[in-house]
Amino acid sequence: FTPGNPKWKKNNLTYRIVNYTTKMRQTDVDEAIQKALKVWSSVTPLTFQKTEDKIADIMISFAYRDHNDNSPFDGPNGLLAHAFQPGEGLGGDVHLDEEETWTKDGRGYNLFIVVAHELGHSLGLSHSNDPGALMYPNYAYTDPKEFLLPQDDIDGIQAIYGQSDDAVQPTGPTTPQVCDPNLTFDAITTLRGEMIFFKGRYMLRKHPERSETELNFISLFWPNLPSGIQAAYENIERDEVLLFKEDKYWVIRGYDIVRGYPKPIYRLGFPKTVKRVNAAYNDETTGKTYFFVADRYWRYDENKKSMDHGYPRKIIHDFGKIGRVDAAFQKDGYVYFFHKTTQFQFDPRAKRIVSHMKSISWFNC
Amino acid sequence: FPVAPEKEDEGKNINLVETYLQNFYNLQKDHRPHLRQGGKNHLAEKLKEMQEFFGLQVTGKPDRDTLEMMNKPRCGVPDVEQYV
Repeated sequence: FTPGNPKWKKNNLTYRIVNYTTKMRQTDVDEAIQKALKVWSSVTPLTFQKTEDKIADIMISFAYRDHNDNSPFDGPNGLLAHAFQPGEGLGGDVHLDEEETWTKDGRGYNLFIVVAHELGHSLGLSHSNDPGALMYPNYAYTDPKEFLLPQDDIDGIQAIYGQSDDAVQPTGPTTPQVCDPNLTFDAITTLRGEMIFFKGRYMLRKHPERSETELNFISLFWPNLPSGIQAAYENIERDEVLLFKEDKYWVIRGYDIVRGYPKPIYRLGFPKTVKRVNAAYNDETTGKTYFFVADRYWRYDENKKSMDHGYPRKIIHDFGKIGRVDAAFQKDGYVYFFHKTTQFQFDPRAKRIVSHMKSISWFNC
Repeated sequence: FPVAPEKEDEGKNINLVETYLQNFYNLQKDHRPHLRQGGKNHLAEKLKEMQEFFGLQVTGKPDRDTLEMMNKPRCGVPDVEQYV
């Protein structure tokens, strides 16, 4: 909250777009700002009425360097925008640095994301230290089509203006806490010696030489990838990581997505009855990749580029009682299967489970 | 692996740290150089405040992670105090 808890004394607010950036079409700017306002109006009783000429509560403008408010902009990057807490005059106004590359996608800086953040200030919110929150100070791209206002921001704004009038109260995503014993994973893979754990729109990155675990948005590295990756594995020999979601898969070579992806998973030999892959790992000694779907698994020969005959087989027959596999990866000769908050360590030579741990055992909690 | 910063980098880094803390953590701009030495502890305190906010290791020193965070594009509203 902003010190002094400033808030608007009325729920029906007005806004005006004073001028437009030259970097985007005016209709795209209008659309981005309307979507940004809706982020807040959909979780509170607040409404926003556009005005064309008179002084509005929230005046939105693009400005250069020193623009007479004691807070000059600094050219490309660095400071992107700022806004003022509720009040008369400058109060509520949003200023955007015209020297930024404003866009409606993942290039440059997404105008919708930045305006939505600044409107949080216009309504009385301060910065949040939750790295997944919209009110976190640093820019982080999220595909506007997938954007959901996080719970941290919903809690903040509703503490000021109350809940929305909807019968069903909206809820939002929470940010994974590395040492949360209830943490489960969508997919896990190694990547050039590091371990990447996928969870919703986030990836937890663990470097063997560093004690901390980094939490980032998937979009930070791969803006064109969707959230909710369902399976992933590294083919170390080819220096590739394959990522799966629904009936599509992407190939990352080094750190870049290979052009021409996503492609249908059926190219790998799955029957049409398979709609998604739950987990996968590549056995670097045999060159075989194991795909886990519901209670069965397939085995793919990376050299022949085709599925081996005699599959699918029942997981329980060959791997034991590990249940549905959420995620899997191989490290130092062992395979680690994740099922909810449990992790099974499987020895492919002895063909049996040799140990089981908590899902967060890799994070030095 | 991290490479030890060159002397020139260090100067640039100090400027970055001071400007960042002045912009976002209410570090006072003291224009009397001799106070600067005394101010350094105050700067370390502000740096700790920033490191705590971002969940970094609270060292009070401009280490690599801290400088990396300070270089990220961001909102111009301060993280602490009232923005008037």
